[in-house]
Amino acid sequence: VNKDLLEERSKCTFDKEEFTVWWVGGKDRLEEKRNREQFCMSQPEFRDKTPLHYVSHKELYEETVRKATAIFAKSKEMVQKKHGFNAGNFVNFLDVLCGDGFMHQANPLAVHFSMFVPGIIGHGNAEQQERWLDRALNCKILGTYVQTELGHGTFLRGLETTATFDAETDEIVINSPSLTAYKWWPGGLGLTANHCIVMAQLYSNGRCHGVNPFMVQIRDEDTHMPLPGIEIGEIGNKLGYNGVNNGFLGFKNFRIPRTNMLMKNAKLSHDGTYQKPISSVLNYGTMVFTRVLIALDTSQLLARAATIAIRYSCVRRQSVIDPSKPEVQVIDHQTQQGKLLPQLAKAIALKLSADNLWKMYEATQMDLEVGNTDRLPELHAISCCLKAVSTADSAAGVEVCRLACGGHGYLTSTNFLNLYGSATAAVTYEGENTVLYLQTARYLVKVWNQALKGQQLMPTVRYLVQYATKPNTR
Amino acid sequence: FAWSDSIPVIIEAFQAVTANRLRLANEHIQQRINAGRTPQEAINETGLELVRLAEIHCRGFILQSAYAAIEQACQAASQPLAEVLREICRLVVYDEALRITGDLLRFTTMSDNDLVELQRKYESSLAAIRPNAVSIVDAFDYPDFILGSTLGVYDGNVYERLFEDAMKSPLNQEPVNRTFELYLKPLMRGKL
Repeated sequence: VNKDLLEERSKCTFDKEEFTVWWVGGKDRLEEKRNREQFCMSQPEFRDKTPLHYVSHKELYEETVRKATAIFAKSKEMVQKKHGFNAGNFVNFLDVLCGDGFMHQANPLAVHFSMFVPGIIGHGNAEQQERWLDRALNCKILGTYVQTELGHGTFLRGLETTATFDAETDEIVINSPSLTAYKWWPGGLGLTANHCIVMAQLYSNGRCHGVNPFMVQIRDEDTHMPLPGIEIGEIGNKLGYNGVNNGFLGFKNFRIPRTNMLMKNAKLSHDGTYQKPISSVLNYGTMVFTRVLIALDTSQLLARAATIAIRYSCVRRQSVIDPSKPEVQVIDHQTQQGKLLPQLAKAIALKLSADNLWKMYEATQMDLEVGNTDRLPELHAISCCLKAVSTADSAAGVEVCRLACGGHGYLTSTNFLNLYGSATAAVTYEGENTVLYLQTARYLVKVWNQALKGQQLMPTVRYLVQYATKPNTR
Repeated sequence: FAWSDSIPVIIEAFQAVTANRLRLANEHIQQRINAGRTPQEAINETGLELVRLAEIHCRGFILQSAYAAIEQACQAASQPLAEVLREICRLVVYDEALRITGDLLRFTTMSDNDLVELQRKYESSLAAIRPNAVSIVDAFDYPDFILGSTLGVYDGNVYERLFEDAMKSPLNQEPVNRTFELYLKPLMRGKL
């Protein structure tokens, strides 16, 4: 071990293991995490044959599919022995299945676990969960969540894909009426998924009922060939995050049974009668869940970047502070501390706030079970801005860490490129950040007006009441 | 809002800034509506203010969440760990506060001297965390397998790792690349 790092470690004032237990969330979770890591490290098929930063676009896809499937199969085997793999516990393994830690790359099955499975849980009624959930959890079908189109992303009401109910056959006909209606971006869609949850404008009895989710099989399960009426492919190379296999998808009079509309929240009956969800925000549940995951994930990206840069800054020596003494460790320069230590602290703060959001999400889910939607708008508002801040700060923070490593930080072998690619991808997907801030702001404007009327506010905005009810004296 | 540099007060200051910015944004929306804009147009024209206040609201939420979680952890933690966690909390709160000093000077009683003191506390916090920096990142418990970084390896033998990785480059698998015969040599001989 490098002698400077040994010296650093000898100065530690606290019990590192105690910190780790707190950071990971308890002794049991730490033990489970280490078992999982040990298991993964011991599997020869999890190792890269060639460093991924040297392979071609096609080779990268093939290698990430190989690793993702191996990781899923082995993880499932390990989990089955201990707990059984089910809808209740799969979220505990999302970091393995979706995170880029084990893969060092985005994963073509990540959206299957992070959005397709939660989408079935969040949008599917009991009967539909019976049909698809177990098959999805066990990768008997491979799915993705298909929302964004070439012409529209964050503005959901602008989506063009149509799902028109045909009462005669009790089917729904899906169409992409223009090139801009083509689905574009979903991870795993290009060559990996054979099913997807498609968000489309529902028409029945001559009326549009807005965007609703539909379960659609897009490829044959045996041959993997696209089904007739489906045009599908991969969208090409990107700045980073290339392992995720983003795809495009067009529909031409593609028919699905009416019962493939996911009907946990909204419902469509045989005669085309549409029953709205009790809250318009309910259909966004999967997106809220995903935003919580993004906030958690990006805090980890920043923590990893800070780990790399801080260790290197203690190994690297550069310049002198006192001309009579040898070169100092880079971290002894106050400017370096000012770059790196706030990133370290911020990673922790972002993780703790994402944990808090996760608790709010769970509490809100329990409320929903008994039909209480009171906290949904608050949850939606805070998840929007937390996604925006955590991704933006993580991306900026990873870049600060890279720059703090000087010339060597520019090498892809440092892994900053993948960390930055993942963080900036998170800035980009699941809602454009400015639009997300505006959604939060609209909620704040709304509750400000409630506060002016002396109404009770939800916990995260309750503080506004005291400012609304007294004049600004400054 | 009465400024002080205690951590809970700084976090509350984020709330005060959000509330005052929200008050102003609301007034500006109303003024624009009174001037004949539709509510949607008025909101669009107040977009910059709205985005900024939403971000500050969120930063207040992050700081409040971190502070609450760390204080809760400190109740059960050993004293040395509690000191480290509280120092981390102080650093992130000072850092965030220094990023909105314009708002703090505008919407709280913060003075120039208070600002100088905040900067001093921030620098003290950096110095206090410095000796534990490596141990804190060690405590994140990322194995080398997960970090996947030549510079971030636990043993710190970074120069050896950089060299090993360079040797894996496809371009280093043969001593002479075919472009020598195809292009470089003809160029040097004037036969291109």
